[in-house]
Amino acid sequence: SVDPMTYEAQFFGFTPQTCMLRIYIAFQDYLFEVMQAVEQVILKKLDGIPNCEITPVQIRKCTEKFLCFMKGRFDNLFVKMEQLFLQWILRIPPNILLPEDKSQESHSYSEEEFQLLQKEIEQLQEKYKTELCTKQALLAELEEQKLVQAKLRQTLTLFDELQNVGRNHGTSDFRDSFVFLVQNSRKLQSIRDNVEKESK
Amino acid sequence: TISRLKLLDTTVDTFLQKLIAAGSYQRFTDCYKCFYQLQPEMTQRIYDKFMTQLQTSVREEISDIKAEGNLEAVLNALDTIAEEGKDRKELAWRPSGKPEEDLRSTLMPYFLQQRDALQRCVRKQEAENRQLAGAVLAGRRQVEELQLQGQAQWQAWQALHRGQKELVAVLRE
Amino acid sequence: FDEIIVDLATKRKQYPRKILECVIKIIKAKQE
Repeated sequence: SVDPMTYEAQFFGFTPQTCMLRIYIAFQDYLFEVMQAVEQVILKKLDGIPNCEITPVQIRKCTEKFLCFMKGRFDNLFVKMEQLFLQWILRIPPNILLPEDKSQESHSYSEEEFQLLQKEIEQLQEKYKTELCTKQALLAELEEQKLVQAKLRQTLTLFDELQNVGRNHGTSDFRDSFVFLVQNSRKLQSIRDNVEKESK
Repeated sequence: TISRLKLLDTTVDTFLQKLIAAGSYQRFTDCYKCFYQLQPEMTQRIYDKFMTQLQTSVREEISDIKAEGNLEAVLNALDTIAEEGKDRKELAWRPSGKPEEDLRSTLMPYFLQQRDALQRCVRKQEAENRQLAGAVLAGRRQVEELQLQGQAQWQAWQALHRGQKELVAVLRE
Repeated sequence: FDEIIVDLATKRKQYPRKILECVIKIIKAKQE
């Protein structure tokens, strides 16, 4: 069961195993290349030696023998190096959370909690809209009240002015003066009646 | 604690040392015995060149990989992250494989903030509306008061009007 | 397989932030 090391890939941008494969192939290529170069140099040297009995096939066998040994050691050592890399260098320690996942550190939420919160938000939005409408309605009524109060005050002012008219002409209270006038008129009337009666 | 970069370099160095130790000159001459007997000095030079070249190539490769993957900065960053979280003992969260589930935890703090902000707005608006409602009720009382005053004055004038009619009637007689 | 892992891991790294940016924009727009 291969550990895909996806969390490491999330951090490094490559999988550690690929990185190690890349290193392995590169190192192995170098080993082969250098071995090839060694063999080329030796063959060239042998070319320069007159009556040399050593054949290229023999040299090739020497190369394969040395390379086979080196490759074996190389693979053993590389396995150890790979383990070290994958265990200590290219690994996110199991107790470590990457910065982009910080929010996972706190409480993890269930689907129900998520839906509940969405519902609560919608309800709050509706409630807020209602409150805003209420505010508009209250402000509208306050405006209307201002107009009505102004109108009513205008009427009261009119009445006060009427009152003042009377006052300005010596009549402090119309009502009393009417009562007074009616009484006087009645007195006049009874006087007139008396006069008429006596004159008869 | 050793930095990951140092550990990487040390690991590669150790790998190379061991590889070179394995490919000892002794081993090399054993394999190339026929050539060694013919040209011992040349064999030594070729072997030295071989080892030097192998190390140089390997180190260059590691430098290339460090540069390509920006490993220096990345490994130092990982050291920092690991250092910050070193006190944590329990296993840390890992992606669950269900994106919507993992995303929930990312988004929830923001939705919680939104809810709190909305709650504040609603509370603020409710308080404002309570004040406005108070003002409206006071305004209604005020209107009622003015209406009553107006009513009273209107009735007084109505009474006056009746008085005036009565006077006119009397006078007319 | 390797490409799938890297692709998946890249999405896991980038998408939450992108989605979060969209969600924050939506929340702000709703509030406005």
